[in-house]
Amino acid sequence: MRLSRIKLAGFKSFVDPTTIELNTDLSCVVGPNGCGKSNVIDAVRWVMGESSAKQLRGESMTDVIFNGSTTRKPVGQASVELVFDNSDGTLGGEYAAFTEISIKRVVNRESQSTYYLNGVRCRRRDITHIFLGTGLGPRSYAIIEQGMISRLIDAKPDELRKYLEETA
Amino acid sequence: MRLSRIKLAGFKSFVDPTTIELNTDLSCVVGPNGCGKSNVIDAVRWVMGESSAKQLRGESMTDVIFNGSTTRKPVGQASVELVFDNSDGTLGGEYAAFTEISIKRVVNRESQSTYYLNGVRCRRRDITHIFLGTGLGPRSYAIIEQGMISRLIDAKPDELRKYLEETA
Amino acid sequence: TRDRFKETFNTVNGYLSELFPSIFNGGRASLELVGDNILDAGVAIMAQPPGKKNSTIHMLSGGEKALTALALVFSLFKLTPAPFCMLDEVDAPLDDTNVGRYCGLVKEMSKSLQFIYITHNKISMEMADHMMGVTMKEPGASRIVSVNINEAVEMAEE
Amino acid sequence: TRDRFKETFNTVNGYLSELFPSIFNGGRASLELVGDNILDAGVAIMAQPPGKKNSTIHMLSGGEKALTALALVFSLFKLTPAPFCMLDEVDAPLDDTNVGRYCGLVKEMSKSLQFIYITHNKISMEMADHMMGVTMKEPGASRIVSVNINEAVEMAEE
Ligand SMILES: Nc1ncnc2c1ncn2[C@@H]1O[C@H](COP(=O)(O)OP(=O)(O)OP(=O)(O)O)[C@@H](O)[C@H]1O
Ligand SMILES: Nc1ncnc2c1ncn2[C@@H]1O[C@H](COP(=O)(O)OP(=O)(O)OP(=O)(O)O)[C@@H](O)[C@H]1O
Ligand SMILES: [Mg+2]
Ligand SMILES: [Mg+2]
Repeated sequence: MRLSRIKLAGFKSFVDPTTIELNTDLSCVVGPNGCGKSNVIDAVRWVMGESSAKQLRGESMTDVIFNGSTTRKPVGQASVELVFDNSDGTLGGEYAAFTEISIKRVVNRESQSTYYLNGVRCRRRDITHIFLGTGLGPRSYAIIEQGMISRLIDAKPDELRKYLEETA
Repeated sequence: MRLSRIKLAGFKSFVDPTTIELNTDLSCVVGPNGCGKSNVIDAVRWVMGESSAKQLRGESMTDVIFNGSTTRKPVGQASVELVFDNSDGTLGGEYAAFTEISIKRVVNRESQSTYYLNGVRCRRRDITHIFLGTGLGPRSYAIIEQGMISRLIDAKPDELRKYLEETA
Repeated sequence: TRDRFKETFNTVNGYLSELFPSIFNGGRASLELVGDNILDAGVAIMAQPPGKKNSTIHMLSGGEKALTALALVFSLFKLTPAPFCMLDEVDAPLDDTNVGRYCGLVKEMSKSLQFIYITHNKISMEMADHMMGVTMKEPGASRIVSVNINEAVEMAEE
Repeated sequence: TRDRFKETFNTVNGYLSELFPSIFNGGRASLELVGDNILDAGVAIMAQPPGKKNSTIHMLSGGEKALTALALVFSLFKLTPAPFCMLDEVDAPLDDTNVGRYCGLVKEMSKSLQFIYITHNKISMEMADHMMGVTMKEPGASRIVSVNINEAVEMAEE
């Protein structure tokens, strides 16, 4: 299973619909300070079910919706979609037959989130369920946020134990 | 007033007596990861009275004493001395007459600290007293530890107020 | 669950004690159980870069901590290989030699794992198969552009 | 103490609202009082880089936060000029353009203030009047050597 595409619209600083193609196994993202690189990582964690505004550097869950700039007005909703290539059938169970799997999340100004699996509406736990056993999730060891690399080292012994148990 | 020299002996990775001359106003410290750069900053904060082992990346106050390497044995004490050029008389009061002021701190394996002012034994509060009104101190805004630059931004409003009051 | 945890602990410990010396060119690292009862014991990391005797992991330098954390993360990947890994400026505290070692490790792991990484470091940029630039030519609005290494270096200097 | 705090608040706020736009080439920043009663009100920072409308300071990027924090620290220096300033790799999260701005600010402040700074960034190394290398040729034991810029760059690659 590989991540083949990330689609954002109205999510944080990505006001216009944007598609990020990921065709290789070593993709590098560059750009000046404040241009929106870490917002892409926030988008991936958000669509996988992140439910804490603080973990997304916001105060409320609507802080992920584009809230304007000097030349643009705020928009009414944010949406992120991840498209996975599952031709090797890693995602088992009822999804093994799909060669492409897409998960999507949309939020509006009333803070209502809607989740979609291959275009069909579903619940948040359907999304977290798909990723069970793959090591992925909003707070997985597979995603290291900016400045957090030493967090594992500074964790207390009971926190580190929990981390280990969640990974297994 | 300028800091003209830092002398370390047995302090963290500085096992041998070491003198750092500071003759200019823009001194840069370089070197590979783990070579001892941040230990110099810890030394300055320690001699100015830092009393928390955790703030010095240790668990006990004797963690600042060189505790050995594959080729060296641990030593029995650590000492750091700061020498200031006070020819402009910034440090007022009873010290204004001194053109050079030196503060020194020594700690032994029984965790007993001794402070010296121009070679004469004194108490910790004599050291903190000298720096009153200069903005200096073990946790002053004038010393920014590694990874801590954003700490001011992440501080809670009441912490930031305290910070401001201490500076004035 | 007792046996399961013990097995997880031993497996990750095994990977860590292999990976650490290969990243640091020597030294050793391991996981230790904290507390008597295996059912609720905590887990602590012990790490000694080559030539050093430090007791706790908190005495490590900024760069040493980052590299040790990476060794642990990649040990978790060896236990449960997630399909992709996203890294956000993990090379920021590293000197050039250690950036080189970090790149070597990522390249090795990328044989079985997809990486998406953010960096300002030119040495790290060079290992990419594909580079994406994020720009805010229109202030406040992010756009994606495709870039090559020269454009990327320029972009970081925009 | 009420008047004293109000005066401190206003002075630092004044310096911050001058320094921020000069570091970011635009935008604005200020201190705000949080709470009704001046005697125990907290202090919050508001900062908007040019072109942006962000509400809270927590939405800023890693590099924007570091630069905003530096603007605040130097505002505190203007209030009470301590004799020296020590900076430990504060340029790590910055892109090359912002490292340049940071260097400009430090050079400006060094007219009245002594700086001792640690860096792995070659652009920052160049602004030094004097460079010191720290080495561990003998593993685990630090020594100081005097270096020039070429040796320094090499040392970071030791
Ligand atoms: N809801 C939102 N609407 C508009 N802009 C937003 C929103 N949320 C965050 N931003 C903007 O996104 C910017 C931060 O982007 P991000 O953290 O991705 O930068 P970055 O490219 O990672 O930079 P650095 O290299 O400094 O880490 C901030 O300047 C912030 O104003
Ligand atoms: N009491 C001690 N005795 C011996 N060595 C010590 C002692 N305390 C700390 N050290 C060693 O000092 C090293 C850390 O040094 P320091 O944090 O100054 O590195 P640095 O040059 O700042 O590196 P970086 O560039 O990664 O930040 C550690 O490897 C640690 O083992
Ligand atoms: Mg970022
Ligand atoms: Mg350091």
